[in-house]
Amino acid sequence: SATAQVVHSAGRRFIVSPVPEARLKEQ
Amino acid sequence: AEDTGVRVELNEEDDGKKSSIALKLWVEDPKKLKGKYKDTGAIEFTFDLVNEIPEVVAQEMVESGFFLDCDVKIVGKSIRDRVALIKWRRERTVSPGN
Repeated sequence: SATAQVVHSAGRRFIVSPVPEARLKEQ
Repeated sequence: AEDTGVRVELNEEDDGKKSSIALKLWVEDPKKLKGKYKDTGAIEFTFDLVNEIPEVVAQEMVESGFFLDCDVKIVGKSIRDRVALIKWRRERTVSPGN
C-alpha cells in the first residue's frame, strides 16, 4: 500500500494516501 | 469557495452530529502555491469542528513537512472554507422544531 503515517508533535495523525485519479483536476 | 489550488474534501459521511470529522486534503494546482510543492499525495486527518482552528492544522502540516511556511495561509484558508461549508450544511439540515 502507498499509505504512510506522519504523527505531528502535537499528536495529530496525518495519513498520506494517493490522490484519487477521478478527483484530479483536468489539465 | 475561492479556488486556492488546494482541495479539501470530507473523508467520511457527515452524520451531522460528530464534532470531529475526517477530512482529506490534496494539491490540485501546485502553481497556486508560493513555495515549491513536493507531491506527497493526499493528506488524511481529523478535524474538530468545535474546538480546532484551521490555521493551526495548516501550521502542523507545515511543521510535518508537507508544505512550506509561505503557503500556510493558503492551506489554512482551504481548510477554513471547507469547514465553513460543513457547518453551513449542518445548520441547514437541522430538522424543524429543534
